[in-house]
Amino acid sequence: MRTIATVNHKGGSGKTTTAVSLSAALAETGRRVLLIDLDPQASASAWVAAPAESRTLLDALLGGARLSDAVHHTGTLGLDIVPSSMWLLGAERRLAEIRAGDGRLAQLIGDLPDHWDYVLVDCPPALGALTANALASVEELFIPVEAHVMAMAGLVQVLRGVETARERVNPRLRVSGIVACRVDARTRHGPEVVGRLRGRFGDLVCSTVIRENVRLAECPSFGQPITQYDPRCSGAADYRSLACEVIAQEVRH
Amino acid sequence: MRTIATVNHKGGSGKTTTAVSLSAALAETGRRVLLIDLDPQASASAWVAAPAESRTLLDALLGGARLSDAVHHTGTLGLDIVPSSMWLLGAERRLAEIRAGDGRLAQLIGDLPDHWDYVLVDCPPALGALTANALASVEELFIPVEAHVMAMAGLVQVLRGVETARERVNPRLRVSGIVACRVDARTRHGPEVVGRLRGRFGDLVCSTVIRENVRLAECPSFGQPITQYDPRCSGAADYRSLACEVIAQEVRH
Ligand SMILES: Nc1ncnc2c1ncn2[C@@H]1O[C@H](COP(=O)(O)OP(=O)(O)OP(=O)(O)O)[C@@H](O)[C@H]1O
Ligand SMILES: Nc1ncnc2c1ncn2[C@@H]1O[C@H](COP(=O)(O)OP(=O)(O)OP(=O)(O)O)[C@@H](O)[C@H]1O
Ligand SMILES: [Mg+2]
Ligand SMILES: [Mg+2]
Repeated sequence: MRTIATVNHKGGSGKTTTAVSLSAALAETGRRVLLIDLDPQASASAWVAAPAESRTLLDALLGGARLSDAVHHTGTLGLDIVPSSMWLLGAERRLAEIRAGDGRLAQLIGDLPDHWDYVLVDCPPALGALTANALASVEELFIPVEAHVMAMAGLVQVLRGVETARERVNPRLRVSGIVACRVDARTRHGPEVVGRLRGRFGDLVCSTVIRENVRLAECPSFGQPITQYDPRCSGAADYRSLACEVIAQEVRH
Repeated sequence: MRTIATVNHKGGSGKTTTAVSLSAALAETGRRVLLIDLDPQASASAWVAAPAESRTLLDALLGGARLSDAVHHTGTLGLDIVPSSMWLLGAERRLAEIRAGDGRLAQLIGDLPDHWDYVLVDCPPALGALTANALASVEELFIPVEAHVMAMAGLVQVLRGVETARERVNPRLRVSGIVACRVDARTRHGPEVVGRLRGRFGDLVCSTVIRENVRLAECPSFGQPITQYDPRCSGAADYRSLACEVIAQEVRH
């Protein structure tokens, strides 16, 4: 079972869009995927129409419930979700107070039955206790970055945070890919920033770039991932090609 | 002195772009503006090339320093800044622990000399102690919203948070405007979401919409606000027209 988190404390970088779309593209290939929504804003849960009011993820993080008690099926074959809710805001403060609070999610994921091939964790845009839990509990990170210069500055901080988590809590943690998102080919700026990313971070940057495609912005209101909402649009094609890159890494895993 | 914060815990909604661009457009009219960067990612500080390494804002929030000790001039006449830095991450945890920690910024702003006409506070994409401080310390809020359906869901939570802050800590707090940002007229989706925003929130939504304009994404790397980087582009025009709306509200103030 591969465990992956989409992290970047810069807001709006494409974490949720990547977590949901990549999950759906992986499920399409027959792999079984569990998406864990660790963002109290619950955008991923709302997108796949999962029940948002449940406290179960909070109860699992802070109390005795198991993660498998919180799993729901989605309308996409092969894709299950552990939904988030506003209750998680309480977890942010309480996890920061408990000793070894950052390790709660790692225990919960460790106790999951071996039913899924992939676990993807969507993180909030913050460096708080929930993101710290994700960094302590997965082996791989994908870092979505909007192809704007303003997004570049935060990347160094993200990589520094990853380094700290690797040294302190999770020696197996590695960055499996930086994903350039919302690349608008109608401008020079987007491709220029992608060039700068490749120049600075080399092979860490996925060869797939996700192009700006309004269909990706539309599909959350239809409760479907892009692979079902508009299977022939560029958004679906780009996330399928990203899924291929992720699958090609399986050999290394 | 008017005190305004740009808030929205949804990441990437245009908080920093609005705080910096609106500040610069107000300064252009001869008003004196102080921009306070309350986001540990320090995007506004980096944009106006303010020194990011200083601990002074942290010392003011947690210790005895005054806010006026942390003020720097920018390259824009009439626009000063209190820069942020990674040190502020420490404030997030420590403010949450101190009694009445949410009221620190209100005291600091209250002690400012009467030198500025406007104080604008840029907030991080989180509902933590720093944003709580902003909600407790300003009288007015502008809520930038990206014109995407995914951004609509969070808006209700933001307004609920404002209501709670008004009841508990700051009875004078009011929403002065919801600002539709990154409206891409080349798609149907953008204008459709603006229509939904107006239908649901009525006059709270500013008549000015901020169009998607790549010049706004480019200018942070040149250390200049849009009014100086490309004074004739649509981004500069839109933020000038937003500044007019803000100025027209002065009569009520
Ligand atoms: N390739 C794309 N083309 C067009 N729109 C996109 C694309 N990727 C993401 N978006 C839109 O950009 C906005 C930000 O994306 P998203 O919400 O996935 O980012 P995030 O990092 O999860 O945000 P947050 O920091 O709030 O968690 C959303 O409105 C989404 O619909
Ligand atoms: N009108 C616009 N046209 C084009 N790009 C824009 C526009 N407004 C903002 N942007 C870009 O969108 C991205 C998000 O904007 P910004 O960083 O201001 O949002 P934010 O709410 O401050 O994000 P965070 O949640 O990380 O604080 C940035 O890369 C910015 O350059
Ligand atoms: Mg998200
Ligand atoms: Mg910002």
